[in-house]
Amino acid sequence: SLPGYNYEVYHSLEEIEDWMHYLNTTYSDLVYMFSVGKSYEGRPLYVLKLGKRSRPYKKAVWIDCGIHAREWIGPAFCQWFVKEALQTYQTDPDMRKMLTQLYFYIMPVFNVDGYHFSWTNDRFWRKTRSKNMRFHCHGVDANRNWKVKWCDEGASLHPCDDTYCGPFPESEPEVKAVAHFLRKHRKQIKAYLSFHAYAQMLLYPYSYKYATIPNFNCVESAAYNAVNALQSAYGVRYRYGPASSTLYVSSGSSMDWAYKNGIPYAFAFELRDTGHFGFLLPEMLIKPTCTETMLAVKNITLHLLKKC
Amino acid sequence: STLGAFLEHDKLIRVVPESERETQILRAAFNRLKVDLWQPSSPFHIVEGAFADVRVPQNATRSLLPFLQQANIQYTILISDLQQAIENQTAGRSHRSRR
Repeated sequence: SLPGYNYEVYHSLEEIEDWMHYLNTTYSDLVYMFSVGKSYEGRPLYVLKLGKRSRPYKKAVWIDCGIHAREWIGPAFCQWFVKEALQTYQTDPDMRKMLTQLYFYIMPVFNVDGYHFSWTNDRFWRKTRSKNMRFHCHGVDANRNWKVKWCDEGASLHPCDDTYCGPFPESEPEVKAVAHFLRKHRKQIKAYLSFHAYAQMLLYPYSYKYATIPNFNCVESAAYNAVNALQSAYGVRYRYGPASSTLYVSSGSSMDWAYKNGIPYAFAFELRDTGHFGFLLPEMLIKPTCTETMLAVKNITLHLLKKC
Repeated sequence: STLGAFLEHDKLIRVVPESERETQILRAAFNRLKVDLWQPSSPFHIVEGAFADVRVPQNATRSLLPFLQQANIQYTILISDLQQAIENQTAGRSHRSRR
């Protein structure tokens, strides 16, 4: 892909957008770049559609990274996934099968305004950058703003809190744009994967309540096999299970919304590590983290292609 | 630093509440001090037996850490200088570019 583009370092929003434009031009048979809307500050919300145009109708997988601005390893993984797909499509039978039978919608940076702000102003910024009329705080937690049990347990109504759910569901243009796209394509999209950090977990619904999803056996086995595939790389263990009991209860999350809207496999990855570096995972760990996560994502994708 | 956030001597500490009493003390303290909680995402989610990672600005170090000691709540310092850790995060790059 982009000559000299280094996938083992973190990139600014501008560099990532240049990278997407380059791929769109250079790999037009496998990559199609489009925007699902504009952010609060007016930046385009780019998505890469990845896959061989082998037949008119294909199922799809949605992958987003960077919902929380400070979790830089997320966008690094989205870029890594695209690189691996393009580089191994010809040589890896599994990847060839995946790109022939599926489309992947990859959103490398969901929260573009927040990510840019974490590069230029506050490395530990989490939320979007929308302004609040009554308080002097910015931003909404883009993973508490979805229309599913909105602003219930595990979200805050206070605009200055890190888990502020927003003035109303889908108040954030970024959330509204992606929700609109996923709603429009929900019959095509069979899996929703969202990448966060840090905790080393693979989570599935529900976040907003302690209950078991109807297709628990299929989702649980996919998660079990995925974390085992991940661990096979370097022995790194990921916990897995329903988000509410594995991490904590939270309402208004994208994963719960995707599941509620008919996407049968919805996962949230909490990538490395468990706190030694936290959000400051060094660049030297990008490669092992992304390599092991690739195994998990390929495992989930191939599970999708089989009947469960 | 290009990142603007002046984090000299900001620390990342980890606390693991060992009782309901400690859990309530930490929730109240972190709510009042408006600290930057890294894990979990809000004080509401702090529970007994589970770790909480919190970024403590230099000015709050002098109040929060003694407070934890007085409350007899154990803590460990995960990162003692966040500014340095930010620079270390991309240290490889500068090293690589020098090469």
